[in-house]
Amino acid sequence: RQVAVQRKEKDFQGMLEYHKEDEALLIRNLVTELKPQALAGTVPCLPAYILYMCIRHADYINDDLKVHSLLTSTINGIKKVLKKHNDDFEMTSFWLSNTCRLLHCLKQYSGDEGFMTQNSAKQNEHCLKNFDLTEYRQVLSDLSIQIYQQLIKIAEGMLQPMIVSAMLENESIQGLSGMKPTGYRKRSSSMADGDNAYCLEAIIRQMNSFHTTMCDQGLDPEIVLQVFKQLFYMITAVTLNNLLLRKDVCSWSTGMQLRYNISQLEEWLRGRNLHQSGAVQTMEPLIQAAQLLQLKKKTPEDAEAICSLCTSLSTQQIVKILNLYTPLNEFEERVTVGFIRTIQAQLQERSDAQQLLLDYKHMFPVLFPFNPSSLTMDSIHIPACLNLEFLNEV
Amino acid sequence: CARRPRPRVLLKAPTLAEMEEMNTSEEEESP
Repeated sequence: RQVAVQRKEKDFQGMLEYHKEDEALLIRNLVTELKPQALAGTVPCLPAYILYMCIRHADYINDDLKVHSLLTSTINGIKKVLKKHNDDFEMTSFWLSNTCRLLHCLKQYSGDEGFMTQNSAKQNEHCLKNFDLTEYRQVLSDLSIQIYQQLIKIAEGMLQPMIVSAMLENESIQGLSGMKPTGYRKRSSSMADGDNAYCLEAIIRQMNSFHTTMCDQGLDPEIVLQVFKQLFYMITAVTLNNLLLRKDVCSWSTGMQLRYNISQLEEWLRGRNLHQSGAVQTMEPLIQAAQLLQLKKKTPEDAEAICSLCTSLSTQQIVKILNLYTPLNEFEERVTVGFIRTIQAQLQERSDAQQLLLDYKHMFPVLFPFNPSSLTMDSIHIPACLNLEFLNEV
Repeated sequence: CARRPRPRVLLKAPTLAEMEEMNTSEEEESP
């Protein structure tokens, strides 16, 4: 009589073993040739977890050359894929998420108690046993900064053509078009009436797309906040610089439209829970410029109100906007030289920057706070679509 | 009482720039 013997599956300890000669295939299938869309519906940052499990096995067998080789190939593979897709937001965001996650794993499982405070007992069993990878963590951190800069550059490149048109030229408030300064009606930049005219909705749509991509890919929320702070600064700088150089948009009606557009952007930030990012604060000079266009500019009291309100604009910027200000019609007066002198006298003691235009290429320093994961390595499943059958679960 | 873990061995790593250089020279060398 046959006895059914049930073989007990060996417990998976969250490590992945591979032959040294399969390293190139691993990097090709998991890094250089991988399409982020193929991983839709799987755990975010799956490549980072798989790579950590491979590193952990090399550490477990005490093979320092294997650890060195795998980390070097991984880093070079990521750099190669970023170079190839240097205008692809989705790909760049995907590798930023994964590089940061791998960095977090190397901290979380380093054995350093400072990084283990949130680990479960099971997670503590998954720490590295033999090697200290502090120096590789530094390399991954430097790489994350490079990827972040590439991501910002791509996003800015996509947004920039929309900004002037959407923020200053498009009229979404009903009835404002009739209130354009005399002589400037329909004389805005050539973009406005052509195929390249954008409304604010286009900017918001694009930002929705950025946000959804980054969140779906599991990018750390703190990094997402920093991306939007940076993008809002760029929108502010480009808009304000154009305002400071174009007489046709220095009017009451543009001030009104601009204030409305800014409030729509603020509402978008709140709706996406991004209002803590500091993005609104970066818009402050633009908010004040919009208010300056709308305030009365006649009496000494008006001058005082302007000076106490426009604290984020430099004297030079305030004076420039007042000089460019164009009355709506024959009933509104130009800003007098006397009024501008009063303003200048009141602002004399301010020691603000001398430059007129904002540096729209300025980048805020980025921070990558440690963000441990609650996931345990032995719960991770490797989908067949990755073609990694040569990895053995240990 | 719990055994004290063995201290981990620090693996020296090149900087990102050094890795780039090594990678470039390898590519140049390969036919």
